[in-house]
Amino acid sequence: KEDFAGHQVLRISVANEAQIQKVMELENLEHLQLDFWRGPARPGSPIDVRVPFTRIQAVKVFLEAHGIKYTTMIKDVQSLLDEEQEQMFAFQAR
Amino acid sequence: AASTKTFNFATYHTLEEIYGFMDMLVAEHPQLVSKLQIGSTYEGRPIYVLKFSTGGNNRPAIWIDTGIHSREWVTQASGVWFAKKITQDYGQDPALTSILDSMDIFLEIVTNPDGFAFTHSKDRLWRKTRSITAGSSCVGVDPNRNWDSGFGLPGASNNPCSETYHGKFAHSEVEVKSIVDFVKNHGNIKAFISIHSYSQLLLYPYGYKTEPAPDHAELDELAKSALKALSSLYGTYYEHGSIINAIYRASGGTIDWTYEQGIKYSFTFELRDTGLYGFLLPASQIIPTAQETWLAIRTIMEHTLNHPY
Repeated sequence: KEDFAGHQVLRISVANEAQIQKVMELENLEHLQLDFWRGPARPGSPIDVRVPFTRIQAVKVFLEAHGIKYTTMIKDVQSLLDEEQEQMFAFQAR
Repeated sequence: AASTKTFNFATYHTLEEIYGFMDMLVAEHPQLVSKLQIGSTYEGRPIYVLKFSTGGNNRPAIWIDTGIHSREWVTQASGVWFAKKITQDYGQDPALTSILDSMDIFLEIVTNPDGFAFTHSKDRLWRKTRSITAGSSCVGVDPNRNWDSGFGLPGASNNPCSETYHGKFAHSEVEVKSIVDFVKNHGNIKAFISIHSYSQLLLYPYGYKTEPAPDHAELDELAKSALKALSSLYGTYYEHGSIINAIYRASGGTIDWTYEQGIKYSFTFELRDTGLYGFLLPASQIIPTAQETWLAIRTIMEHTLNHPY
Protein backbone atom coordinates (compact mmCIF):
# COMPACT_ATOMS: atom_id res chain seq x y z
CA LYS A 1 0.00 0.00 0.00
CA GLU A 2 1.24 3.50 -0.89
CA ASP A 3 2.86 5.14 2.15
CA PHE A 4 2.35 8.89 2.55
CA ALA A 5 4.52 9.34 5.63
CA GLY A 6 5.92 12.86 5.66
CA HIS A 7 3.89 13.96 2.67
CA GLN A 8 2.46 17.42 3.19
CA VAL A 9 -0.38 19.30 1.55
CA LEU A 10 0.53 22.92 0.92
CA ARG A 11 -2.05 25.62 0.34
CA ILE A 12 -0.59 28.09 -2.12
CA SER A 13 -1.98 31.61 -2.48
CA VAL A 14 -1.11 33.18 -5.80
CA ALA A 15 -1.34 36.94 -6.16
CA ASN A 16 -1.25 37.25 -9.94
CA GLU A 17 -1.10 35.45 -13.27
CA ALA A 18 2.72 35.41 -13.23
CA GLN A 19 2.68 33.45 -9.99
CA ILE A 20 0.08 31.04 -11.41
CA GLN A 21 2.43 30.42 -14.34
CA LYS A 22 5.24 29.68 -11.90
CA VAL A 23 3.08 27.14 -10.07
CA MET A 24 2.08 25.62 -13.42
CA GLU A 25 5.81 25.17 -14.12
CA LEU A 26 5.99 23.09 -10.96
CA GLU A 27 2.96 21.07 -12.06
CA ASN A 28 4.76 20.10 -15.25
CA LEU A 29 7.86 18.80 -13.48
CA GLU A 30 6.85 15.12 -13.39
CA HIS A 31 9.82 14.02 -11.30
CA LEU A 32 8.48 16.09 -8.39
CA GLN A 33 5.39 13.79 -8.35
CA LEU A 34 3.19 16.63 -7.16
CA ASP A 35 -0.49 15.82 -6.71
CA PHE A 36 -2.67 18.89 -7.17
CA TRP A 37 -5.74 18.48 -4.99
CA ARG A 38 -7.03 21.86 -6.17
CA GLY A 39 -5.46 23.01 -9.40
CA PRO A 40 -4.22 26.45 -10.37
CA ALA A 41 -7.23 28.57 -11.26
CA ARG A 42 -7.02 32.33 -10.82
CA PRO A 43 -5.43 34.85 -8.46
CA GLY A 44 -7.16 34.62 -5.05
CA SER A 45 -8.30 31.02 -5.54
CA PRO A 46 -6.30 28.62 -3.35
CA ILE A 47 -4.11 25.91 -4.86
CA ASP A 48 -3.71 22.77 -2.75
CA VAL A 49 -0.91 20.39 -3.61
CA ARG A 50 0.32 17.19 -1.98
CA VAL A 51 4.14 17.15 -1.91
CA PRO A 52 6.15 13.97 -1.27
CA PHE A 53 8.44 14.17 1.76
CA THR A 54 11.62 14.14 -0.34
CA ARG A 55 10.47 17.13 -2.44
CA ILE A 56 9.13 19.41 0.28
CA GLN A 57 12.30 21.41 0.79
CA ALA A 58 12.81 22.00 -2.92
CA VAL A 59 9.20 23.07 -3.45
CA LYS A 60 9.22 25.44 -0.49
CA VAL A 61 12.50 26.99 -1.62
CA PHE A 62 11.03 27.45 -5.10
CA LEU A 63 7.87 29.13 -3.77
CA GLU A 64 9.78 31.38 -1.40
CA ALA A 65 12.29 32.31 -4.11
CA HIS A 66 9.37 33.56 -6.22
CA GLY A 67 7.62 35.30 -3.35
CA ILE A 68 4.66 32.92 -3.54
CA LYS A 69 2.85 32.58 -0.22
CA TYR A 70 1.88 29.17 1.14
CA THR A 71 0.72 27.50 4.33
CA THR A 72 0.81 23.87 5.36
CA MET A 73 -2.73 22.48 5.19
CA ILE A 74 -1.83 18.92 6.21
CA LYS A 75 1.46 18.34 8.04
CA ASP A 76 1.55 14.57 7.53
CA VAL A 77 -0.88 12.88 5.17
CA GLN A 78 -0.14 9.40 6.50
CA SER A 79 -1.17 10.29 10.04
CA LEU A 80 -4.63 11.32 8.81
CA LEU A 81 -4.87 8.12 6.78
CA ASP A 82 -3.89 6.05 9.81
CA GLU A 83 -6.66 7.68 11.82
CA GLU A 84 -9.15 6.97 9.03
CA GLN A 85 -8.11 3.31 8.85
CA GLU A 86 -8.27 2.87 12.63
CA GLN A 87 -11.77 4.29 12.65
CA MET A 88 -12.88 1.94 9.85
CA PHE A 89 -11.31 -1.12 11.51
CA ALA A 90 -12.79 -0.18 14.88
CA PHE A 91 -16.21 -0.16 13.29
CA GLN A 92 -15.64 -3.46 11.47
CA ALA A 93 -14.35 -5.07 14.67
CA ARG A 94 -17.48 -3.90 16.49
CA ALA B 1 -24.54 -5.13 9.08
CA ALA B 2 -27.63 -7.32 9.38
CA SER B 3 -29.85 -4.65 7.85
CA THR B 4 -29.67 -1.05 6.72
CA LYS B 5 -31.02 -0.15 10.14
CA THR B 6 -27.76 -1.24 11.75
CA PHE B 7 -25.53 -0.04 8.91
CA ASN B 8 -23.08 2.59 10.15
CA PHE B 9 -23.42 5.67 7.91
CA ALA B 10 -20.86 7.54 10.00
CA THR B 11 -17.83 5.60 8.81
CA TYR B 12 -16.22 4.93 5.46
CA HIS B 13 -16.86 1.57 3.81
CA THR B 14 -15.24 -0.73 1.30
CA LEU B 15 -16.71 -1.51 -2.13
CA GLU B 16 -17.98 -4.86 -0.88
CA GLU B 17 -19.69 -3.24 2.11
CA ILE B 18 -21.38 -0.64 -0.11
CA TYR B 19 -22.53 -3.29 -2.61
CA GLY B 20 -23.81 -5.32 0.33
CA PHE B 21 -25.71 -2.28 1.60
CA MET B 22 -27.33 -1.84 -1.81
CA ASP B 23 -28.56 -5.45 -1.80
CA MET B 24 -29.98 -5.05 1.71
CA LEU B 25 -31.80 -1.85 0.73
CA VAL B 26 -33.36 -3.53 -2.31
CA ALA B 27 -34.42 -6.52 -0.20
CA GLU B 28 -35.98 -4.22 2.42
CA HIS B 29 -37.87 -2.06 -0.12
CA PRO B 30 -38.65 -4.23 -3.16
CA GLN B 31 -41.62 -2.02 -4.12
CA LEU B 32 -39.48 1.11 -4.31
CA VAL B 33 -35.86 0.15 -4.99
CA SER B 34 -34.24 -2.01 -7.64
CA LYS B 35 -30.61 -2.53 -8.63
CA LEU B 36 -29.55 -2.26 -12.26
CA GLN B 37 -26.18 -3.27 -13.66
CA ILE B 38 -25.31 -0.75 -16.38
CA GLY B 39 -21.97 -2.31 -17.29
CA SER B 40 -18.69 -3.73 -16.04
CA THR B 41 -15.50 -1.84 -15.27
CA TYR B 42 -12.15 -2.15 -17.02
CA GLU B 43 -11.11 -4.71 -14.38
CA GLY B 44 -14.45 -6.51 -14.63
CA ARG B 45 -16.32 -5.23 -11.59
CA PRO B 46 -20.08 -4.73 -11.96
CA ILE B 47 -21.31 -1.13 -12.22
CA TYR B 48 -24.55 -0.77 -10.29
CA VAL B 49 -27.23 1.92 -10.27
CA LEU B 50 -30.08 2.01 -7.76
CA LYS B 51 -33.46 2.86 -9.28
CA PHE B 52 -36.13 4.41 -7.04
CA SER B 53 -39.51 4.17 -8.73
CA THR B 54 -43.17 4.01 -7.71
CA GLY B 55 -44.34 2.72 -11.07
CA GLY B 56 -45.04 4.04 -14.55
CA ASN B 57 -43.02 3.38 -17.64
CA ASN B 58 -39.90 5.36 -18.52
CA ARG B 59 -40.99 8.25 -16.37
CA PRO B 60 -39.06 11.53 -16.40
CA ALA B 61 -36.05 10.88 -14.20
CA ILE B 62 -33.34 12.41 -12.06
CA TRP B 63 -29.78 11.03 -12.09
CA ILE B 64 -27.38 11.39 -9.15
CA ASP B 65 -23.87 9.97 -9.17
CA THR B 66 -21.10 9.96 -6.56
CA GLY B 67 -17.52 8.74 -6.56
CA ILE B 68 -16.52 9.31 -10.16
CA HIS B 69 -13.18 10.45 -8.68
CA SER B 70 -12.46 7.52 -6.42
CA ARG B 71 -10.52 9.28 -3.66
CA GLU B 72 -13.40 11.62 -2.91
CA TRP B 73 -14.67 9.25 -0.24
CA VAL B 74 -17.19 11.60 1.34
CA THR B 75 -19.18 11.47 -1.91
CA GLN B 76 -19.72 7.69 -2.03
CA ALA B 77 -20.48 7.80 1.70
CA SER B 78 -23.03 10.55 1.07
CA GLY B 79 -24.51 8.47 -1.78
CA VAL B 80 -25.11 5.61 0.65
CA TRP B 81 -26.84 8.01 3.03
CA PHE B 82 -28.98 9.48 0.20
CA ALA B 83 -30.16 5.97 -0.75
CA LYS B 84 -31.35 5.25 2.78
CA LYS B 85 -32.87 8.75 3.08
CA ILE B 86 -35.01 8.26 -0.02
CA THR B 87 -36.50 5.04 1.37
CA GLN B 88 -37.10 6.69 4.76
CA ASP B 89 -38.69 9.85 3.39
CA TYR B 90 -40.93 8.47 0.67
CA GLY B 91 -44.44 8.73 2.09
CA GLN B 92 -43.17 10.95 4.92
CA ASP B 93 -41.68 14.01 3.25
CA PRO B 94 -44.32 15.65 1.01
CA ALA B 95 -41.70 17.08 -1.37
CA LEU B 96 -39.92 13.78 -1.96
CA THR B 97 -43.20 11.91 -2.14
CA SER B 98 -44.52 14.18 -4.88
CA ILE B 99 -41.23 13.84 -6.76
CA LEU B 100 -41.31 10.03 -6.64
CA ASP B 101 -45.02 9.89 -7.45
CA SER B 102 -44.19 11.41 -10.84
CA MET B 103 -40.50 10.80 -11.47
CA ASP B 104 -37.84 8.12 -11.01
CA ILE B 105 -34.50 8.65 -9.29
CA PHE B 106 -31.34 6.85 -10.43
CA LEU B 107 -28.44 6.83 -7.98
CA GLU B 108 -24.99 5.54 -8.92
CA ILE B 109 -23.07 5.41 -5.63
CA VAL B 110 -19.75 3.99 -6.84
CA THR B 111 -19.21 5.44 -10.29
CA ASN B 112 -15.55 4.37 -10.47
CA PRO B 113 -15.42 0.94 -8.78
CA ASP B 114 -11.90 0.01 -9.94
CA GLY B 115 -10.48 3.29 -8.66
CA PHE B 116 -12.42 2.99 -5.42
CA ALA B 117 -11.16 -0.55 -4.78
CA PHE B 118 -7.63 0.72 -5.48
CA THR B 119 -8.02 3.48 -2.86
CA HIS B 120 -8.72 0.74 -0.32
CA SER B 121 -6.04 -1.69 -1.43
CA LYS B 122 -3.06 0.31 -2.68
CA ASP B 123 -3.37 4.08 -2.96
CA ARG B 124 -5.90 6.05 -0.94
CA LEU B 125 -5.35 9.10 -3.10
CA TRP B 126 -6.10 7.47 -6.46
CA ARG B 127 -8.45 9.60 -8.60
CA LYS B 128 -8.70 8.12 -12.07
CA THR B 129 -9.91 4.85 -13.63
CA ARG B 130 -7.51 1.88 -13.72
CA SER B 131 -7.33 1.35 -17.45
CA ILE B 132 -3.96 0.65 -19.07
CA THR B 133 -2.78 3.12 -21.70
CA ALA B 134 -0.80 1.38 -24.46
CA GLY B 135 2.69 2.80 -24.69
CA SER B 136 2.66 4.35 -21.24
CA SER B 137 3.71 3.07 -17.84
CA CYS B 138 1.10 5.33 -16.27
CA VAL B 139 -2.37 4.04 -15.49
CA GLY B 140 -5.83 5.52 -15.64
CA VAL B 141 -7.89 8.22 -17.27
CA ASP B 142 -9.66 11.10 -15.54
CA PRO B 143 -13.32 10.07 -15.96
CA ASN B 144 -14.34 13.71 -15.67
CA ARG B 145 -12.34 14.69 -18.77
CA ASN B 146 -13.39 11.73 -20.95
CA TRP B 147 -16.83 12.87 -22.08
CA ASP B 148 -17.63 13.90 -25.63
CA SER B 149 -18.05 17.56 -24.87
CA GLY B 150 -15.11 19.76 -25.74
CA PHE B 151 -13.09 16.53 -25.55
CA GLY B 152 -9.36 17.08 -25.84
CA LEU B 153 -9.63 20.88 -25.79
CA PRO B 154 -7.64 22.95 -23.29
CA GLY B 155 -8.72 22.03 -19.76
CA ALA B 156 -7.46 18.44 -19.81
CA SER B 157 -4.12 16.76 -20.37
CA ASN B 158 -2.97 14.43 -23.16
CA ASN B 159 -0.26 13.06 -20.87
CA PRO B 160 -1.27 9.59 -19.54
CA CYS B 161 0.67 10.36 -16.33
CA SER B 162 -1.39 13.44 -15.58
CA GLU B 163 -4.28 13.37 -13.09
CA THR B 164 -6.41 15.07 -15.73
CA TYR B 165 -5.51 12.77 -18.65
CA HIS B 166 -8.49 12.76 -21.01
CA GLY B 167 -7.89 9.31 -22.53
CA LYS B 168 -7.24 8.24 -26.11
CA PHE B 169 -10.75 9.14 -27.29
CA ALA B 170 -14.09 10.34 -25.91
CA HIS B 171 -15.95 7.70 -23.88
CA SER B 172 -12.89 5.43 -24.00
CA GLU B 173 -13.54 4.57 -20.35
CA VAL B 174 -16.18 1.92 -19.90
CA GLU B 175 -17.22 3.56 -16.64
CA VAL B 176 -18.14 6.66 -18.67
CA LYS B 177 -19.53 4.80 -21.71
CA SER B 178 -21.89 2.82 -19.46
CA ILE B 179 -23.51 6.05 -18.26
CA VAL B 180 -23.56 7.51 -21.77
CA ASP B 181 -25.41 4.45 -23.09
CA PHE B 182 -27.78 4.43 -20.12
CA VAL B 183 -28.66 8.12 -20.52
CA LYS B 184 -29.17 7.77 -24.28
CA ASN B 185 -31.26 4.59 -23.97
CA HIS B 186 -33.39 6.05 -21.21
CA GLY B 187 -33.95 9.29 -23.12
CA ASN B 188 -36.09 10.95 -20.44
CA ILE B 189 -33.63 12.14 -17.82
CA LYS B 190 -34.43 15.72 -16.81
CA ALA B 191 -31.80 16.45 -14.17
CA PHE B 192 -28.24 15.17 -13.82
CA ILE B 193 -26.29 15.75 -10.59
CA SER B 194 -22.67 14.58 -10.42
CA ILE B 195 -21.09 14.82 -6.98
CA HIS B 196 -17.42 15.47 -6.27
CA SER B 197 -15.44 16.83 -3.35
CA TYR B 198 -13.94 19.10 -2.20
CA SER B 199 -14.06 22.97 -1.99
CA GLN B 200 -17.75 23.60 -1.49
CA LEU B 201 -18.98 24.67 -4.89
CA LEU B 202 -22.18 24.16 -6.88
CA LEU B 203 -21.35 24.27 -10.55
CA TYR B 204 -23.24 24.24 -13.84
CA PRO B 205 -22.11 24.22 -17.51
CA TYR B 206 -19.88 25.07 -19.18
CA GLY B 207 -16.38 24.07 -18.26
CA TYR B 208 -14.80 23.90 -21.71
CA LYS B 209 -15.91 27.27 -23.04
CA THR B 210 -16.56 30.73 -21.68
CA GLU B 211 -19.83 31.16 -23.58
CA PRO B 212 -22.68 31.10 -21.03
CA ALA B 213 -25.12 28.18 -21.19
CA PRO B 214 -28.43 29.15 -22.83
CA ASP B 215 -30.19 28.43 -19.50
CA HIS B 216 -27.52 30.21 -17.48
CA ALA B 217 -29.93 32.57 -15.69
CA GLU B 218 -32.29 29.81 -14.56
CA LEU B 219 -29.41 27.53 -13.51
CA ASP B 220 -27.83 30.33 -11.51
CA GLU B 221 -31.09 31.11 -9.73
CA LEU B 222 -31.68 27.45 -9.00
CA ALA B 223 -28.13 27.10 -7.67
CA LYS B 224 -28.75 30.02 -5.33
CA SER B 225 -31.94 28.52 -3.91
CA ALA B 226 -30.33 25.09 -3.61
CA LEU B 227 -27.45 26.60 -1.64
CA LYS B 228 -29.83 28.58 0.54
CA ALA B 229 -31.39 25.27 1.52
CA LEU B 230 -27.98 23.65 2.02
CA SER B 231 -26.60 26.33 4.30
CA SER B 232 -29.82 26.53 6.33
CA LEU B 233 -28.76 23.40 8.22
CA TYR B 234 -25.21 24.10 9.42
CA GLY B 235 -24.36 27.39 7.77
CA THR B 236 -21.90 25.72 5.38
CA TYR B 237 -20.84 28.28 2.83
CA TYR B 238 -20.69 27.37 -0.86
CA GLU B 239 -19.92 29.39 -3.94
CA HIS B 240 -21.63 28.73 -7.24
CA GLY B 241 -21.26 29.47 -10.93
CA SER B 242 -20.32 27.94 -14.23
CA ILE B 243 -17.36 25.58 -14.04
CA ILE B 244 -15.09 27.81 -16.10
CA ASN B 245 -15.93 30.90 -14.06
CA ALA B 246 -16.04 29.38 -10.60
CA ILE B 247 -12.88 27.27 -10.84
CA TYR B 248 -11.05 26.77 -14.10
CA ARG B 249 -11.32 25.55 -17.64
CA ALA B 250 -12.11 21.82 -17.71
CA SER B 251 -12.89 20.02 -20.97
CA GLY B 252 -14.58 16.67 -21.55
CA GLY B 253 -16.58 17.07 -18.35
CA THR B 254 -19.64 15.10 -17.33
CA ILE B 255 -22.25 17.83 -17.02
CA ASP B 256 -21.17 19.66 -20.17
CA TRP B 257 -22.00 16.44 -22.01
CA THR B 258 -25.31 15.88 -20.20
CA TYR B 259 -26.32 19.49 -20.78
CA GLU B 260 -25.53 19.14 -24.48
CA GLN B 261 -27.73 16.03 -24.50
CA GLY B 262 -30.59 18.34 -23.53
CA ILE B 263 -30.60 17.64 -19.78
CA LYS B 264 -31.16 21.23 -18.67
CA TYR B 265 -30.71 20.77 -14.93
CA SER B 266 -27.09 19.58 -14.99
CA PHE B 267 -25.07 20.30 -11.88
CA THR B 268 -21.82 19.30 -10.22
CA PHE B 269 -21.35 19.56 -6.47
CA GLU B 270 -17.96 19.90 -4.81
CA LEU B 271 -18.70 18.90 -1.19
CA ARG B 272 -16.77 19.68 2.01
CA ASP B 273 -14.40 20.85 2.98
CA THR B 274 -12.77 24.15 2.02
CA GLY B 275 -9.32 22.99 3.02
CA LEU B 276 -8.45 21.62 6.38
CA TYR B 277 -8.63 17.99 5.29
CA GLY B 278 -9.39 18.07 1.60
CA PHE B 279 -10.02 14.51 0.41
CA LEU B 280 -9.27 13.17 3.89
CA LEU B 281 -12.43 14.53 5.48
CA PRO B 282 -12.95 12.85 8.86
CA ALA B 283 -15.78 10.31 8.90
CA SER B 284 -17.47 12.36 11.62
CA GLN B 285 -18.40 14.84 8.89
CA ILE B 286 -20.06 12.30 6.58
CA ILE B 287 -23.57 12.60 7.97
CA PRO B 288 -23.68 16.39 8.33
CA THR B 289 -22.26 16.70 4.81
CA ALA B 290 -24.85 14.30 3.41
CA GLN B 291 -27.70 15.96 5.32
CA GLU B 292 -26.95 19.48 4.06
CA THR B 293 -26.26 18.29 0.52
CA TRP B 294 -29.56 16.43 0.46
CA LEU B 295 -31.45 19.69 1.08
CA ALA B 296 -29.82 21.18 -2.02
CA ILE B 297 -30.46 18.07 -4.12
CA ARG B 298 -34.10 18.04 -3.05
CA THR B 299 -34.45 21.69 -4.09
CA ILE B 300 -33.09 20.85 -7.55
CA MET B 301 -35.40 17.82 -7.82
CA GLU B 302 -38.45 19.86 -6.78
CA HIS B 303 -37.63 22.53 -9.35
CA THR B 304 -37.26 19.82 -12.00
CA LEU B 305 -40.64 18.37 -11.07
CA ASN B 306 -42.31 21.79 -11.15
CA HIS B 307 -40.71 22.93 -14.38
CA PRO B 308 -41.29 20.12 -16.88
CA TYR B 309 -39.67 20.59 -20.29
